[in-house]
Amino acid sequence: QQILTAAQAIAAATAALVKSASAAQRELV
Amino acid sequence: MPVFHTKTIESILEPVAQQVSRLVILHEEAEDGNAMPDLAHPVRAVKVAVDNLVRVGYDTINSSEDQILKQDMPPALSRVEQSSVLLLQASELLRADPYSGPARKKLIEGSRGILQGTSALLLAFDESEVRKIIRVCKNVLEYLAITEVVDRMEDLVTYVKNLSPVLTKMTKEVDNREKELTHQVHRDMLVRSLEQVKNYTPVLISGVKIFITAKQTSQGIPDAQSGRDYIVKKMSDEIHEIIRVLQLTTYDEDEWD
Repeated sequence: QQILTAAQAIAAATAALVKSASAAQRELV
Repeated sequence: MPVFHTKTIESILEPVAQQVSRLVILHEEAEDGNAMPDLAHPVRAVKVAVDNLVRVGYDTINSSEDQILKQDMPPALSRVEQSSVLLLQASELLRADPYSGPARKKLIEGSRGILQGTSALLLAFDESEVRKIIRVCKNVLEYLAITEVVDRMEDLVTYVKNLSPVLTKMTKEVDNREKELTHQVHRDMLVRSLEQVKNYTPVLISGVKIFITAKQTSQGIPDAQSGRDYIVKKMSDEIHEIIRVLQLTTYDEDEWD
């Protein structure tokens, strides 16, 4: 299903973005 | 405890949900935190994925005849779109000031919104798929409802010929759905009801045969009729139960005690 593939792509891109942001924060905690 | 009720939705959303939770915790613990890296590239990647999802989403809406899906999907798509705007704003703010507090808030709000919007979208789509399975179940119920008009062997042959494919289709679709669910109690309920329907099917056919014979010989008609109706009711009750369980998305608390 196209919608599942599109949702999968958005989830992966958002996870990658949030991971980059978390990496910078993690050093401080 | 599973949060998502199907394995497909879980596999798509679980990794991003974990990342968002981690970011929220880090943000709460670190307050202003370290300088943020330039997020322009990953934010752009999200934007591309959002644009594609919106396009595919509206294609799905336009090609569907499911009125509930047409109603439920646009707000979820808007939520995702609005959230990606927050991410773009966060990225711009961070470029000017890597310590920007409002940018961090927008980043969290945007990523959370994407998670929630995508979740709502997948749920709307999933519910629409469930409605398709329910339509097949109702098709079987319609055949069961006309069992009482079968009073000749020729009619029984036609009846079985028509009932068999819809029954097979229902069994296959419910079976596939059961394997998709993350909630074990719901899975067990579907397996049990489906098994009952399978077991009752030959009993139904012989019940109708007995009724036809009784009618031809004018002997034991009331008993044959009530025997046939009893099986029809049992099968219909199980299919109604399948329909009910298919629509469940919440979790049985007892299982987690």
